[in-house]
Amino acid sequence: STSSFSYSAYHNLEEIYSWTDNFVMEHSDIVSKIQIGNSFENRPILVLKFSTGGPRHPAIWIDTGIHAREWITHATGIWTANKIVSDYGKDPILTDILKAMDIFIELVTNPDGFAFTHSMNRLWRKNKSIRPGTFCIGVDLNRNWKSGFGGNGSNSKPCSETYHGPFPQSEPEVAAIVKFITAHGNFKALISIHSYSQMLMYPYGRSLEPVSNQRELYSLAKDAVKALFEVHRTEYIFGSISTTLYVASGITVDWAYDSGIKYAFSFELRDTGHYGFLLPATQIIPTAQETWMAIRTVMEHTLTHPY
Amino acid sequence: QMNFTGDQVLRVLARDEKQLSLLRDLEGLKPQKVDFWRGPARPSLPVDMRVPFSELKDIKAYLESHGLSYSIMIKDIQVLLDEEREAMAKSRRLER
Repeated sequence: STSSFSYSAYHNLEEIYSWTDNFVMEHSDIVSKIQIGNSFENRPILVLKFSTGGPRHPAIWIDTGIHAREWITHATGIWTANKIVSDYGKDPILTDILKAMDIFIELVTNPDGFAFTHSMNRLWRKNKSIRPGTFCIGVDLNRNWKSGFGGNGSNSKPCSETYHGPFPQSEPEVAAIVKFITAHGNFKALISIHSYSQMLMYPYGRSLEPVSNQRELYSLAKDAVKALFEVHRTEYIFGSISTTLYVASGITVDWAYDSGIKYAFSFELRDTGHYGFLLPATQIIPTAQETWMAIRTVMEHTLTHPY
Repeated sequence: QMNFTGDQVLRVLARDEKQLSLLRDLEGLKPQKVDFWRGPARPSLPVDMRVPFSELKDIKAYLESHGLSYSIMIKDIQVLLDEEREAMAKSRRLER
């Protein structure tokens, strides 16, 4: 059962997938598990669906762990999933959201890379795809999306940590999400969670050009960061990816925005430079608690601003 | 598991675009040797990079010779990894 699971510890892929099965079984009235594809090394790619039933609702997408070594993101995703079932029926805002919308969470977006961080190289970032002609392994899955593919802030060299892959959506981990979200056709928000450096950002990453909804996204990011701050007084900066962090092409949230998902956000969770990707497990729950308030703010805005 | 004993994460503060460019050059000069945890983006943001123990002397000399100021963010990565692994093992025992 999930009752013995420690949310304040890091877990490997088998433990997370086992937790997923138990979690779905224990909360089958509200949670189900969907396999949206297989990774390069043929591991299942799983998504949790939170739904109160009824016809196909507008939906919210959350993914964690697209970069394998960012362990705090998977841990935050697991805590968040549990928070949703714990608070449904108690938190009126979340309850309203779930009555009208479905929430999908992909906890391990890069399962091969994540497994590799546990078995061989804790600091692995990319996926594990191999191709003829190069001895370097892996594609940066957050440079493999169709929007701005191959542009500034991505790399054509397979040995680079930001290698964009041979063509857009060449990687099964990315293609599976694209296929799923496109087939669903009614996603209204997408939140992609990374670490570290404490930022909340919106498109574009690929250029300095402001998006058409820049003012609304700026205002929403500001509100979300404020809600986050109020939990543990953790300071985030916010803005568009290209102006806040760096120019990065072929990224998830640019693809989402260009695909019609207006509320597209990317988090960089704790910290600002003590532990980086090696954030101690003692910080999982505080990180998840504050992140939840920001996610909730975005979800509430999505509910109250239909488009 | 790969061993990261003695590897450090250096935090570099670039003053201007020229210094950022020197950091970007490192990726070309030392491919697969310097792992940017926070890449060179803009002067207002720090750059964090993991440097293997075998490259530390060279990289620090490169930074110093170009007037790039840095601090040591993580002194020995393996120490943190050992603590992380121990914490996981402890938690696993408690969960069981």
